[in-house]
Amino acid sequence: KRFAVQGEKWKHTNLTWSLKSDRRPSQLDPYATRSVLARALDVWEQASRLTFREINSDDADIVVSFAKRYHDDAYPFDGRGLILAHAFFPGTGRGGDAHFDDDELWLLHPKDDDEGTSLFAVAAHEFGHSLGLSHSSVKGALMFPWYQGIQPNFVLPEDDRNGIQQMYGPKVRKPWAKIPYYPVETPPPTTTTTTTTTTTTTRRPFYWNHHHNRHPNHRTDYTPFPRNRYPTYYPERTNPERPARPPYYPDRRHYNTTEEHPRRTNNHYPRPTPETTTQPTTYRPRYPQVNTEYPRYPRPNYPTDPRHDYPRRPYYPEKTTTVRPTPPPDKPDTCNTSYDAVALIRGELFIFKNRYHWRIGAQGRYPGYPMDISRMWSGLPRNFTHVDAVYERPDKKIAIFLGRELYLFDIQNLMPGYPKPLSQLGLPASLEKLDAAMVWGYNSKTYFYSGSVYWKYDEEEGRVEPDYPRDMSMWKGVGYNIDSVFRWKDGKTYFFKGKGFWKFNDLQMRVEHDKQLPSAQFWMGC
Amino acid sequence: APLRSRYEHRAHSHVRSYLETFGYLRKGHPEVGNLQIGDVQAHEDDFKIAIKTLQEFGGIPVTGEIDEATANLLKQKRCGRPDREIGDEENGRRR
Repeated sequence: KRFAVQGEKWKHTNLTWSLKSDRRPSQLDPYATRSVLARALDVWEQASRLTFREINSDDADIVVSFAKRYHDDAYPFDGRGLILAHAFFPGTGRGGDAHFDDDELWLLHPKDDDEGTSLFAVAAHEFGHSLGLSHSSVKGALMFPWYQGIQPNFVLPEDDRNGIQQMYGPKVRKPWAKIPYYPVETPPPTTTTTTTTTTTTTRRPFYWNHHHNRHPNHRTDYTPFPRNRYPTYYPERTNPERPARPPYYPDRRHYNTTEEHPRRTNNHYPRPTPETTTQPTTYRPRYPQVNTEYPRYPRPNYPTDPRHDYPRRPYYPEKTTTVRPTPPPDKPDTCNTSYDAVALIRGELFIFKNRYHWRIGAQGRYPGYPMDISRMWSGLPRNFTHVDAVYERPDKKIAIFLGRELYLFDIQNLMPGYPKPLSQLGLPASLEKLDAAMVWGYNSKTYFYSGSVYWKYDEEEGRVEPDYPRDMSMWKGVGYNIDSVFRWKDGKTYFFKGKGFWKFNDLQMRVEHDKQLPSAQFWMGC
Repeated sequence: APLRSRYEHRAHSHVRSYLETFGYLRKGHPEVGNLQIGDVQAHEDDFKIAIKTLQEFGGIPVTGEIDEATANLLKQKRCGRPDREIGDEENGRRR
């Protein structure tokens, strides 16, 4: 351990940073510079609980500036000489700020034989000071005082990672799927349909999910110990459709009653005994027999999040033939649908599908949804079937795209002069519809997406910018014909397609994980 | 004490200012003229210790002399923050 934790550290982990407006680099493109600085911060974000967000203000926690010689602090630069930059430890005022010597020859994309200094390498080092790390004497460490250049596929060295994690803790990875998802078999629903308007009640499909959404090794009884050394025992499967389960432990004895083995209480099913194993045992579902001896489910006395793996009452199929009117045919199934549009409006999440929408606030999904969209926005045409894109404009108006038209609402009232054709926004007259629209958290600009191209829209002018459309491949990993996109409260961008979504890394301009994640679990709390 | 050559004195003062800038030597040393013999010796020791610390931090052979490796290290571009916050040891601030 050679890293040096200096002492001061930030009390909060969601830090802000900005490039000082009056102290920009004289030889570099500010946009590209900000992109390199953001990547340098991302080095520390990937290794700790810290998050960095760029704001356009000199009140940010970390203010980056380029200056020459003497520049209002006790550490004047020396022209194109020894000193490249310096930074201040965390604190108020100029605490956390990083100053770069503008006389130096900075490179944004250094090649091996280039003469000059990699801005990314020096910035990553200086931001280490801004976070509270001093110099390290480990050669190769990022916090080594002398400039060492940087490898293209740079990974934060161990010494620096230990230092930053000692101060701010390691990065917390979201446990995307805690409960392994088992495909359940559902026999074809035995419904007798009559007229389309009302159909008779259908028995809820009979789930054969023996695990009740739980890992097979999860014990349902609470005999405290000894925890059985083997995973839960599966009955011999002779059901032809079902593939055989993994081989069972040959030395397990078959107990056909609990008397032989008093401690076993989860005797869920008649075990096959030698005399019965000659003819194939009939495939019987396992009904968990309620174990009356122990408190089966210690009820947590605090509100539990249904998505966590809390013991839940097993599912007794015969008890749930509740009479429930079948919803009209186009009403979407909350936990098994794609989305037409997703938008964050007044801090709440609105998800649109067909003529319906859901509303999700801080407490989760509002009851009584999905609800007809026209109940909320009555200015929409009577006979619309679905919306194409929705987003909340920076001026808090709500823009709803329907086919070739834009409907602008001030909360629930249609603004005068709307609906407007898309061509009035500078979009091509041949454009049939938009797929998605959002205000991008990275630069607070509005983007429209359709098919394989996207436009950048200038809210002030009310028109798309001239050198657009551009190809969607710019948003690596997302592909064409997306369903929707929006910026969530965490400032990150989420693209939706089908029943899944991607989280987008704005700095690297690519999706964070190539595989889509199921939208229902994450956004609808299914 | 034998007078130093002008060049040596200038190189010495350049190295000294480097050591002071990056926290290896305490800034603001008293003028050599009114130093007592004992002080001159302690002064030399400080300087040698500072050189050794710098060599150890920079990962080069620790000799206490300004040899070629040290001279190269002194020419290398680096961060402007001091390597050692003077006074850490005294007030025991956590490193």
